[in-house]
Amino acid sequence: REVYEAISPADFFYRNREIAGFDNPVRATYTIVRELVENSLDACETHGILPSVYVSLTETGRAGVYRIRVEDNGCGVPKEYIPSAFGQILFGSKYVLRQTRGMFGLGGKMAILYGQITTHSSVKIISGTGGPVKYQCELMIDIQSNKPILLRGGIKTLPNPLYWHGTIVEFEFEGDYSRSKGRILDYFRQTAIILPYANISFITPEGIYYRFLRVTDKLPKIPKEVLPHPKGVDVELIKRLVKRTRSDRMVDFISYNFHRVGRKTALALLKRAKIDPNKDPKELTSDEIVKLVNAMKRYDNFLPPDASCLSPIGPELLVKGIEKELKPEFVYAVQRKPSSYSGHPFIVEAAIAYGGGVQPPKPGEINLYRYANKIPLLYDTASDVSFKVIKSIKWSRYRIDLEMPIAFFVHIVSTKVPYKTVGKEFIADIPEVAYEIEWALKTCARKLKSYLMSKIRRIAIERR
Amino acid sequence: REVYEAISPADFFYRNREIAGFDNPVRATYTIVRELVENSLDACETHGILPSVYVSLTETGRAGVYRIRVEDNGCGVPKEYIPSAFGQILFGSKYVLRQTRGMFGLGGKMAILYGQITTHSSVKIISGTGGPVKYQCELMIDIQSNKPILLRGGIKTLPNPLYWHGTIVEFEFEGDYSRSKGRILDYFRQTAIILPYANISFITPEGIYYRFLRVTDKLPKIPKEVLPHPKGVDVELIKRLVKRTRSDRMVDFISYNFHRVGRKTALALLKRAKIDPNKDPKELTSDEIVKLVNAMKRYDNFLPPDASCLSPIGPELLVKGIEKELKPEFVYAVQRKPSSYSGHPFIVEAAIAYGGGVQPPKPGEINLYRYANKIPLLYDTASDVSFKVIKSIKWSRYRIDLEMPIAFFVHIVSTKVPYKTVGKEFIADIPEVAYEIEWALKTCARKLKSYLMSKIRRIAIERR
Ligand SMILES: Nc1ncnc2c1ncn2[C@@H]1O[C@H](COP(=O)(O)OP(=O)(O)OP(=O)(O)O)[C@@H](O)[C@H]1O
Ligand SMILES: Nc1ncnc2c1ncn2[C@@H]1O[C@H](COP(=O)(O)OP(=O)(O)OP(=O)(O)O)[C@@H](O)[C@H]1O
Ligand SMILES: [Mg+2]
Ligand SMILES: [Mg+2]
Repeated sequence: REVYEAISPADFFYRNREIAGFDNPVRATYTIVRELVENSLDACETHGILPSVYVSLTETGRAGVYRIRVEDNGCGVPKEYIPSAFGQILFGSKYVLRQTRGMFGLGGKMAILYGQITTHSSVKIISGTGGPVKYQCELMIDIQSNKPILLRGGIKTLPNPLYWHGTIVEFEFEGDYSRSKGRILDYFRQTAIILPYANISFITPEGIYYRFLRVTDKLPKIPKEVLPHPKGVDVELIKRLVKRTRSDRMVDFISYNFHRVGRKTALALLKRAKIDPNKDPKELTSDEIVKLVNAMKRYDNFLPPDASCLSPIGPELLVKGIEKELKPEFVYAVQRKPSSYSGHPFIVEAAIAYGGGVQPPKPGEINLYRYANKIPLLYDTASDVSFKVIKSIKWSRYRIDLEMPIAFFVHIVSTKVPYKTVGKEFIADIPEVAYEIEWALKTCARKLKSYLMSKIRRIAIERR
Repeated sequence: REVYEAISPADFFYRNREIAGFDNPVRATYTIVRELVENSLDACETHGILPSVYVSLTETGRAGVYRIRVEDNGCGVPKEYIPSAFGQILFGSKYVLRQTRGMFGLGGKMAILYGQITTHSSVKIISGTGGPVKYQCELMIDIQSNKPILLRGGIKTLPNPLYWHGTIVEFEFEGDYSRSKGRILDYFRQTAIILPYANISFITPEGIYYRFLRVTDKLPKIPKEVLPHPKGVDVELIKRLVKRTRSDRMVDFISYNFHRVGRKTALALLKRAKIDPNKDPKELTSDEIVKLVNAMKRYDNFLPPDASCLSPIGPELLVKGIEKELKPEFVYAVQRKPSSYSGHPFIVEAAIAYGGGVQPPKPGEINLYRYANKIPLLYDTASDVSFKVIKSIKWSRYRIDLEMPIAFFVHIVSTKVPYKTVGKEFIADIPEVAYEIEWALKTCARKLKSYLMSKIRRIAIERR
């Protein structure tokens, strides 16, 4: 009587596309722009390339139907991976432990899929990796089997006389620019603030040409791939590491597989878990795996993650961007030391701006600017962990009340940003992350308190 | 330099488990209880069975490790589907167009997966479909390949002398009952309010035995599977229907494949899309598919969905439940006529309660009780479409202000509830749904306004 069936991941996200940020044509327009821009920025930054991203959104003449074209000078996609990279959900190059904007292996594809189901048209991809040829193809997604369908005879090889590297993605979709343009422009502006080394241009359906020009040629350091941090590992991770390890002794297995764990720490851990350091990892019993995971969870002396794998904005650049954008009377930014959750290193940066051009928030709201891995997060602020942290802090202790002209900035960089939604709208309430946000904001709050108290004293003195 | 790979859906949700409601041990405890209870309630209600669900959550003696056991008298799972139903992500019996709590094909599995990665132990399943035998097995999930691993020699056949039908799921996991118990008890209480025909019992880790006894033997009508509603279809849906249709004329294809669309409407539609009614559906060109979809989107004369496929709570039961729970001075409930979005029929029910036992909300907050397909939604209220609708209504027009002792209730039933998150926490901002919520609340607001005005008059008269 019940009909039992399996569906493909593409079918799952087609049926539940609001889960990926495609709730309605307005939100879809925003999501399509951001997913493609984030792919382009990743393709540049992870390869030490100064990003140049060209976005054009034009009307096609059919009501509500737009054409989007995004071009970048990033690393490009090798020929053999082009169909899957753009046509297979849960496929990509960002499943490794490294700080990138992308992480799910579906953002670009969902944008393409949405275009396909609203206009029944294909996506055109051109990509070059800096070699003597570049490649072009047109494809659609077979949603039920989650496979790319190459059209027009497959991938064409084109001459590449300038040895160009980059990617061009172009397709049509049904959207609503007029109701999403406010957020789209905010997205570009806030991105430009924290990416002073990027050239971004945006041609709108109304024919307006926005250009955000780079003001520096200095790229931040490239985020590196890392080993998992030992704090917060789970049984599945241990099982996978054991499966592919070449170490035949537990002490080697532990010291080669985790971030900043050396022989001494490995021996201390194995002692606590009561596991013989010379035991072959592949002979661990189920019970021993659990003991090891619990010992790792309770061990307090792990070195914190190395900041070198992460690429934060930095306090000076954060302050500069805030000053340029809001012209506050006071601003203070702080960058916390690295921490980790579930094996993932992360860094929280925060800032508080007060007065000057900062407006008091609407009643019941908070001026909260959020970023994660250098992506501005513009939706669902009230569900974000930062919002919850701000609500829980006793601001009166800092002579601050939330109805003042005050603005909060929180940026999280991590090898895995703990988004609550596939549409990357807001961040989940992870205890270690909430803790770091709270202390970052309290540090800024203390500075604002000193400023406000000295201001009060100065005014009192002036009055006498 | 970039490493390209695909991952399985199980691996995706393992890596991103906060997306499925497993942000931290507190939230995981809640999610595990609700996912299993919702599976049990579906298994009963969709088969006309008065639900009896027994939940026990016990401490195992190991710190933070609980054992959960959920037993129901539902339809059970046939032997051949047991491993996939409980061990393969994106597998289930709820992919059809019918009102059920489950819809994604992963909730129960994610609970099992979370138990597995925190305790490295297996899940025990016993299930019977009312036949002379029942089945028992123990399994774990191979996450990287998204397959069940049957332990202890596979599925065992056991005698079933009482011809029992039902399912028992039992496994261990790392959780935090003390910090999640408030919400878990709210979940049971709010479920019991709207399910007066269900027996639910819950044994807590503290040894407390909660029993919610049924007060009626009258089951609501069983939700029926339906054809998609023609309003809001997309190209992919048309393509799939065309692929499996046996109709060889468009007029038959249209009138057999959509909810409440007859020959007359089919002909009118095909005329607008300029498609020959006698054309073979399998010969539709890409262009014609788009024309058809657009014609269907713009056609205004479709009959609204038939309410018979949906199973709302109903105004009397809603009022009864609110009165029992909150003892308000005034309460009014309304059930809107069926509407649809993206081809999915839905009904909105709403109520407003005022005064009496209703407390004024905390500053900046709203007393908003939300339900979807009879599931109480207890998290992320501020992101829900209902919250946004309430914030956007001009309450002063109804002599209401949001700081009064006022409580709002919104229930949505649909063949597909448009959740924004895989953890089913809150509902996406779908225009058609927001519209229905707005008018349902305004209808209640008008009744409250009359009540308040007559109360003011009565008080004024008494004072003279
Ligand atoms: N502009 C681009 N330049 C180079 N590679 C790209 C580009 N766009 C996509 N890719 C490749 O295609 C893959 C899939 O992209 P997609 O957006 O679907 O997923 P993702 O970026 O990995 O993760 P997410 O879903 O979080 O965006 C990427 O991992 C990347 O390897
Ligand atoms: N207690 C139960 N009784 C009968 N069938 C069940 C039970 N629990 C699970 N099933 C079957 O297993 C399938 C998978 O359950 P699972 O919770 O993983 O997904 P779902 O309920 O279909 O969707 P969702 O992810 O939204 O919960 C169900 O569709 C149902 O057919
Ligand atoms: Mg991407
Ligand atoms: Mg379920």
